[in-house]
Amino acid sequence: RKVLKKNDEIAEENRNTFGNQGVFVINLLSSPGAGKTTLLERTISRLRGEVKLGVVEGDVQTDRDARRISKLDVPVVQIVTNGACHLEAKLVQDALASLVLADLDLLFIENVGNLVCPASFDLGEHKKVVIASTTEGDDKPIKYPNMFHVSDVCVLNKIDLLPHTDFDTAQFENFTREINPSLTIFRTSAKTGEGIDSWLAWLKSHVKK
Amino acid sequence: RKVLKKNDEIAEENRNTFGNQGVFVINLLSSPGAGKTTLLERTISRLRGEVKLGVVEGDVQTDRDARRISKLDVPVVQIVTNGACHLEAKLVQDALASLVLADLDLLFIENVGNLVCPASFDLGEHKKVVIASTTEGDDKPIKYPNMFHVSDVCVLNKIDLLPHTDFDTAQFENFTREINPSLTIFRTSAKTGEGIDSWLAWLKSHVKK
Ligand SMILES: Nc1nc2c(ncn2[C@@H]2O[C@H](COP(=O)(O)OP(=O)(O)OP(=O)(O)O)[C@@H](O)[C@H]2O)c(=O)[nH]1
Ligand SMILES: Nc1nc2c(ncn2[C@@H]2O[C@H](COP(=O)(O)OP(=O)(O)OP(=O)(O)O)[C@@H](O)[C@H]2O)c(=O)[nH]1
Ligand SMILES: [Mg+2]
Ligand SMILES: [Mg+2]
Ligand SMILES: [Zn+2]
Ligand SMILES: [Zn+2]
Repeated sequence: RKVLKKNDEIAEENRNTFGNQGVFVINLLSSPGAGKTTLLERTISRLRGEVKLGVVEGDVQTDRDARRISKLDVPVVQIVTNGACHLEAKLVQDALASLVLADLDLLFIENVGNLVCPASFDLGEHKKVVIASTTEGDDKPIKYPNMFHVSDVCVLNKIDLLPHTDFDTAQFENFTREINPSLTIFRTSAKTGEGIDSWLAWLKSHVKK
Repeated sequence: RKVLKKNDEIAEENRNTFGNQGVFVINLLSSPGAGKTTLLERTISRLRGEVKLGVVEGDVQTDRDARRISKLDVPVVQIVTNGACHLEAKLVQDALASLVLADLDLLFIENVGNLVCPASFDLGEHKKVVIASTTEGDDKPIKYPNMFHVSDVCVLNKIDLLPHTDFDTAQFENFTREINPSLTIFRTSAKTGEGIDSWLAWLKSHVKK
């Protein structure tokens, strides 16, 4: 539709800007509370010594997530949509004015918590990363397939809670493979740090230095 | 907007139909995996002796939830939206053709897992019930305020997992009060059955007998 076409044009502008400035950009997606911000906190505290990191935060209301990130002393901008259930390329483009992209190697865009709508809106990122959590049930990939279909990486988070859930990891990975066989899966606990090393290695492999 | 106005007209038709047939109708909302279907399973197994129950299931893809409900031997219809991130009154109206409303006292409509969009689409229900879970973080009411603003009841689910989370129940209730002081809060574990009695009592108090 006309809205999506316009969005994709602006997304392409963003992607060119990121390319020119040498910034690797990730669109971080998940349902509400699956652990996007906590994963960013963990990632930033581990990587900020060696990689220049920045964050664009997207939420319907509040700047709570941006304030959490700013405690880690990296550049962060908060987008408040006031109602829209997904970020769009135009909102991201406007937010970039508050960042010095030339000073960044890696930019995370934390999207609004939503497993449906954000999948349809290219923001200009290089990679889409969807976080699923062990407390949501293992059938989310086939119940919300478009999100898993368009993503490049899936982070299965909150693995520390596995003993207390009926989550079947093999079943989850079967479902994911059904929807997107080329999806790379990491299993993490943003809380305990388990599994984070592989995720960081993947990130570093994509950052130009 | 025109879409919402048209939706609300059809919702009003639905509400009249439900009233004429003496059915009490609940729109059940939450983020993906907060426990809508499990709460329905628990509720139906406890109430089906004394209340005539039916369910309309809404999902982007699959009929997994409807199949779970049908194991409990109550009438159930599955709506598959194929992409839309929320149910609309027209979809519900069409689904009603597969139910004998005259034979029902209580109808649940399980909405698509999404804390944003479904809040804007009246389906013709009498009450909106939002489920929040202890594993999503206690700030969801202020980060996704419209959903909590339009709801009549909030079920805080997965209380059995409280010992394993940093969820602050008092903080959650403060946030909820900030957004909607008249919201009734139930604390449940759909898994263990804890707290379910009060929820059932509230349901029964609204069912015409
Ligand atoms: N046990 C456990 N809890 C976690 C983990 N990661 C995040 N959490 C908790 O999950 C809740 C939500 O985490 P957030 O990082 O705020 O989630 P989010 O996806 O950013 O949420 P929104 O931005 O509101 O959509 C918080 O209470 C976190 O402490 C994990 O690996 N294990
Ligand atoms: N520990 C615990 N797990 C629960 C509870 N309620 C639901 N779950 C689990 O949470 C997961 C998701 O539950 P569902 O009932 O399918 O969630 P849902 O909201 O219907 O999910 P969608 O329809 O896909 O949005 C499943 O693994 C359930 O077993 C609870 O009270 N405690
Ligand atoms: Mg967040
Ligand atoms: Mg369900
Ligand atoms: Zn949307
Ligand atoms: Zn929507």
